Amino acid sequence: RQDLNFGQVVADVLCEFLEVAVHLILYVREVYPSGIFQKRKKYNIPVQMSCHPDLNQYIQDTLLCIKPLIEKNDAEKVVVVIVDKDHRPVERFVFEICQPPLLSISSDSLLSHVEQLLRAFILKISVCDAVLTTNPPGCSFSVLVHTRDAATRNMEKVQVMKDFPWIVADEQEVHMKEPRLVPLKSMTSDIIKMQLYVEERAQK
Amino acid sequence: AGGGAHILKPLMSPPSREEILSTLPEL
Repeated sequence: RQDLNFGQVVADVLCEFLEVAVHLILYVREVYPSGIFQKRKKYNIPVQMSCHPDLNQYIQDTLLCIKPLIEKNDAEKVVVVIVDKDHRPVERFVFEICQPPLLSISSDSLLSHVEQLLRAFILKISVCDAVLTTNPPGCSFSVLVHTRDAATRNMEKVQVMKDFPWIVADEQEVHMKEPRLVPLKSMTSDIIKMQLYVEERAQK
Repeated sequence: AGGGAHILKPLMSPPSREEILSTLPEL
């Protein structure tokens, strides 16, 4: 369809991908017990996804709020931060997103091509424990959005759910001293450019 | 604005590992 809102299409595709990616990161990095995860098929490959309703709801709510930012190309990075029991970051999975300013006409085949590219990201995440060191026990996570403009300008966009408020993150809780950079995957398509890398704290 | 002024996060934390463990038998 000519009048298809490409921003929406990209946001739908990316948020669906990010949901799978967040679940998989939490599984692979053992943030939660493996017993809450179940094998499901996404992008034509098996992935581990949580079946815990509270956790699933949290991830869904987070991504629902991020979606308008992605739609307007206001989200520069979506970061899954794994923090230790003192809330200091040990790993940051950084999804750096870039959308072309003028999106060309989409088609099913184009989206199918993007899904193939996204599958490669999922495969990389599923084996990333091989290139990362073990995290300390008692880790938790949070999802951060780095906006292109000052966060306060985007607060209204992200605040789509009344009972799921957002705040400006403190630099201290996102900053990691001299992290080790582990590039995982990058892709370029007509509708999305994205790269994923991990920043890993030297001493965990 | 500094780096921190560009970063947003949910106010609420996700369920903790302990909370998840305490509800495991219900799953």
